Amino acid sequence: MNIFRLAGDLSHLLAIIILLLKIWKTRSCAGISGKSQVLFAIVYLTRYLDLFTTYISLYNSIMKIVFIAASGATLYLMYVKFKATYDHNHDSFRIEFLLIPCVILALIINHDFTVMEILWTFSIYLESVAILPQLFLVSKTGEAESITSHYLFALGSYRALYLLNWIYRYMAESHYDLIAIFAGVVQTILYCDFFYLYITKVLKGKKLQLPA
Amino acid sequence: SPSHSGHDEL
Repeated sequence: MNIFRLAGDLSHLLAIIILLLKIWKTRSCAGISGKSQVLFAIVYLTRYLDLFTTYISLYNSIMKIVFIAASGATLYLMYVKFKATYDHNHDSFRIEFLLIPCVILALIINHDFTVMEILWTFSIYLESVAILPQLFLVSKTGEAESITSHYLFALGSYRALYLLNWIYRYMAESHYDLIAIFAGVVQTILYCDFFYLYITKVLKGKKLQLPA
Repeated sequence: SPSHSGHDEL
C-alpha cells in the first residue's frame, strides 16, 4: 500500500458515497446513467468473487464488500425506489456493444485461462469502459449537475491515481500487471475531456454545459 | 514479474 493507491481507493469510495448521497438527498437519479451503474455492479461482482477464495487483508475485504453493497444500493435506488426519476430516454447507450467485446477480449488476452482469472480480466476491461453510458448521457442532455460532475471527477481520479500507484510499484517492487495498466490507461483517457471541462468550468462555479 | 497469482488491488 502506497499513498497513490490509498488516495485512489479513497477517491473511489468518495465517488460512490457522493452518488448515493446525491440520489438520496434529492430523491432523484436524474442525470445518472443506470446502464453505467449496472456495468459497475457487474464489474464488482465479477472481480470480487475472490472474496471467497483469497484473503489479502481486512482492508481489502472490507473495501470489496463496501463497493458491492454500495453498488447494489445504487441500483436499488435507481431501479426501484426512485424509478420514476430515472432518465430512461436519454440513457440509450447499448451496453451489449461494451459487454460482448470485453468478454471476447478477456477470453483472448488474459494471464491464465481459468474461470476466476477470466472473470477478473473481464471486469478490468469492462471497468475501463463502464463510464461510457454516463458520458453519453451527459453529452445527450448537454449538461450535468455540479454534484454529478463531482462524482465523475472523483471516479475518474481513482484510476488516474492508480496509474501513479503502478508506476510507483514498478519502481519500488518491480511489480506490474500489463492488463491492469493497459485498461487503466484507457479508462483514464476516457475521462480526459471531462476532466478538462470540470477544471475549466465546474471548479469556477459554472455548470458543466457542453457547447451546443 | 507480472503478478497473476492473486490480485492484491481493488
